[in-house]
Amino acid sequence: HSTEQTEIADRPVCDSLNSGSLQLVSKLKNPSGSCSVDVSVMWWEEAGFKEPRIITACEYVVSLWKPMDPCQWEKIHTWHFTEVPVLQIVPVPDVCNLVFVALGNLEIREIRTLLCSSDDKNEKQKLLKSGNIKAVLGLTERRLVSSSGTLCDQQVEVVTFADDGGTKEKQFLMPPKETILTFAEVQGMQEALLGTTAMNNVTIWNLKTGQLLKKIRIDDSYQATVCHKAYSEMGLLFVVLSHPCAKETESSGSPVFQLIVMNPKTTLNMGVMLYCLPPGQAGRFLEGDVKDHFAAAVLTSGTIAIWDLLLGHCTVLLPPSSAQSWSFVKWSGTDSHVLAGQKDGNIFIYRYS
Amino acid sequence: CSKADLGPISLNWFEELSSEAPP
Repeated sequence: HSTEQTEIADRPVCDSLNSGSLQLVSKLKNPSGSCSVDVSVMWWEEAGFKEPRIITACEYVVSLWKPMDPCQWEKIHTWHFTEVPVLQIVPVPDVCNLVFVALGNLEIREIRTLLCSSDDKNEKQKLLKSGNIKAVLGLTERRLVSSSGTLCDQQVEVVTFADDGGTKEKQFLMPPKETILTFAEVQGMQEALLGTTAMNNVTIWNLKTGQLLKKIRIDDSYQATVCHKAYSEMGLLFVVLSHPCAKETESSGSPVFQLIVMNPKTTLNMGVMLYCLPPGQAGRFLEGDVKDHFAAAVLTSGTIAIWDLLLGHCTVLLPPSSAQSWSFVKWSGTDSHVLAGQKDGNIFIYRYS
Repeated sequence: CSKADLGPISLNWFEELSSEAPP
């Protein structure tokens, strides 16, 4: 497998911009030749020892990579798909040794659990859900929420997993009668779940009872809002949103992320902060990921930009590498690394500091 | 804009909304 991984450049690849820097620590090369779609890092347990593993997804192949030393990763397992292509990996926190993937063409048609056993006789993948799936998110406490169906027969379902990947419990949430675009957990509140809808509402559910607690109308100026992070403080709900359809304005430049505060009791809400590109940078939000108080986005220009949400400004810009645009970016859930992917399957791992 | 524009705030909003919302 060593030929699948190129040498490591031990040098900063990007000059510090307003206090942040990225250092390339490792590179994974995809030999399959098919289009790369996603990457994720998860914990894996073997003989009582937990270590991070990287999952890479191409259109028809999902691969599991094991760390051989701090900078070298070796591919140890692959799952192949023949009919429906992979759309995304669905990370589920608190779950070890199980990979969840969403498959489909433009929309999700299936969610599958991928298992890795040494015994080839065992089934290596299980169909978890199929149908017209609009949104999916892995939640803490070994849960996964998904919405499916049309507005007339919409289902919002939470599945809790057993250790073997089987379904331990199922719970249905009250549907909002609007197409759900994304879900988000409320940090520190295990029973609260948020959704964003095509009608520009933020919905709040009680995960324990299934109640739809509130629909909160947010600013109409942005469509197709994605919720990346939410937390509750002093009775108010703060949400970090991105706006793939946001247009550049003269006053604030190009907004990529936005922090909104809402009062769940009154549904009144307002913008707190717009996270825009530095002057002279063009591009809209294409894809992104938020972890703690850092937000990373791939822009339509092919550049990756990172914001410190507390400082309020962009800290690093990572232009396309080897004349190839970036196509996705993820924070590692296990450390302060950034995983940046290109369509041809190359995954670059950077240390962010 | 200020915090006052958001109306009366409750620290227990989640519990209160859960008790008010239909089951």
